[in-house]
Amino acid sequence: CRILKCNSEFWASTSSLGPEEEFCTALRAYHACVRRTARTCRGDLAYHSAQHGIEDLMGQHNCSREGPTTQPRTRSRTPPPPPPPPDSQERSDAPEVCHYERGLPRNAAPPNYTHCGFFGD
Amino acid sequence: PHLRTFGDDFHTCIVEGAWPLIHNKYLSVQVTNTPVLPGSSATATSKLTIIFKNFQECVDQKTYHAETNELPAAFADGSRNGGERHGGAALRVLEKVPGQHVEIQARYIGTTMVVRQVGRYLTFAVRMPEEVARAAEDGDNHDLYLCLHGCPLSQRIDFRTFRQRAAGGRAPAGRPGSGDQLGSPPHTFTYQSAVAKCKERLLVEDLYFQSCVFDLLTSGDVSFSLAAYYAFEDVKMLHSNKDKYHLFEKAVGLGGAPSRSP
Repeated sequence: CRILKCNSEFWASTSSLGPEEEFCTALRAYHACVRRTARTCRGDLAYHSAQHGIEDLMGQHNCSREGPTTQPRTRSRTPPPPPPPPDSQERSDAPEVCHYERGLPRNAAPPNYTHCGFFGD
Repeated sequence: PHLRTFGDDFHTCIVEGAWPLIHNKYLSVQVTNTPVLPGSSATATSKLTIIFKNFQECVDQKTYHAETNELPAAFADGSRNGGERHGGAALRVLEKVPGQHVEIQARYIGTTMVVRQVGRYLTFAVRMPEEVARAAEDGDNHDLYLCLHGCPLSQRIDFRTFRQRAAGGRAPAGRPGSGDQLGSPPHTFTYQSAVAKCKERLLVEDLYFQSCVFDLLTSGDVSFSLAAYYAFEDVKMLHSNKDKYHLFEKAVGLGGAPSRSP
């Protein structure tokens, strides 16, 4: 369910960090990564363990929940990618949470869609 | 305006001024409706504002605003997508016909919206997952959100009575000051000529057809027949159940509620 990927990205991103604020930034990114796995990792011990771990680390390092997050992959030595051009297709590295149907659990029934219309006089 | 709710109820309403169509954790849609004729309580939509709320790692908060004769192909900040986050392209504005037809895709919430200008007024249609449609904000009783609950009873127009009067040869819309609700049309359609006009594009005599007839009789503005036609085209594109494209009047009730068969 990808929780291990979040864990390893977090530990990789914090291996060479200095100031506390950078740690908090990485921690928030870790939190965001874990949150994206919430549907698929429901019931996974590693997922719940990570959630508790993040809470503890937030408290220990006095990190606020709001603030910048940095995707671990952009913390590598390569420069960050350029912003998407207008009307670009969805980026291949976009989080699954940014695609409603892809973010649903694999075995889940397809969502029910509903419609509303407003027109005329 | 005519409203088809998330629950496939169909209402014809007054709702003059600003009204919310949708308001939940993810987005807010509000319309402003103005009288189609001075002194009339038949109104149509002249402004539309959609706010897509900041969403996790995907999109910044974005506002889309349209007004009569100003149907932009971009958000209010000039951008056409959800910003520079990794999922920014999960929200985008697509121009279908300049100044007339815009589609907004919000893939992160599985939502597609269509905004059109037909004649002098705007139309709105949306497809979204039920889970998203009902994702109320904490502590919000969302009683007035038209797409969810329909128009309040006090705002509904009795479609059936209106039509019976029109078909019976009485003036469908009284002159201002006559005490009638709906005001006076600039061009006079008879019931028969309105029916003939609406049949040009709407082949099934469903509530879209009836609303077309109603609009021609109350406004005299032929572009409202197009509004009903495009509203039905949007249903065909956005509604997930082909069997429910057409709605028909129930035996009783205000504004024409749906039934499962003609």
